[in-house]
Amino acid sequence: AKEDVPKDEL
Amino acid sequence: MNIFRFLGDMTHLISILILLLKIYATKSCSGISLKTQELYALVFLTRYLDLFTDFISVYNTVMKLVFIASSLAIVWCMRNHPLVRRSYDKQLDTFRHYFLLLASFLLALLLHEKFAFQEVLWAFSIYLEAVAILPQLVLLQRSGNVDNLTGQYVFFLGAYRALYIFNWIYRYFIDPHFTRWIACVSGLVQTALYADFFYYYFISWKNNAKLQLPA
Repeated sequence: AKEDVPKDEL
Repeated sequence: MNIFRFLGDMTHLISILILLLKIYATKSCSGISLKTQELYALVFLTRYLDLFTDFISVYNTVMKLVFIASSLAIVWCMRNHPLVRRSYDKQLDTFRHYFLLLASFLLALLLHEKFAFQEVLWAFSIYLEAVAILPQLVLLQRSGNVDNLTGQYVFFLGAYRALYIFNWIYRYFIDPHFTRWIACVSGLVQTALYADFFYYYFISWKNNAKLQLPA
């Protein structure tokens, strides 16, 4: 699921 | 990582370095809102909880630690440094920032990617960052005259937000899985808050004059 993509932005 | 995102991070870093330089070199924080700085410290502390759960890259981890440490150092100096704290324009820094905290928290409870502790705090940090500049902008407007380093600080902070928008436009076309609506919409609101400041910044730059905001 897309919400499991780690948040890579600061 | 694309060039807009990288330049966005760098302008963000530069803005913080300018602020640290101003405080260190002049031993003064006049024109700087302690409320905005405290909100930023809270933004970083709540957003970067993923330091404990996700590893993305060395770059990512180092930047997060730098943002947390520098924001806490700035708040500490403004509150505790014997010289710096005396220059704080407390009587001008009267924005009711608790309302921003409350509104951001309520919005995060309503709008988040997932109802989980870390996700709600992440959304909270995004909403809070979008409005955290308001006490600073109000302080500048009230004092009218903006010293050079403070003007550059706010300019680079605004540039960072503008570059993040270019980064999202780029990612939207390159990486179709990238859909962070909460971050993108909040980012647009945040950047719009700088429009007025940018306008006067460019006028002063064009006329080669000192930055002044209308009362």
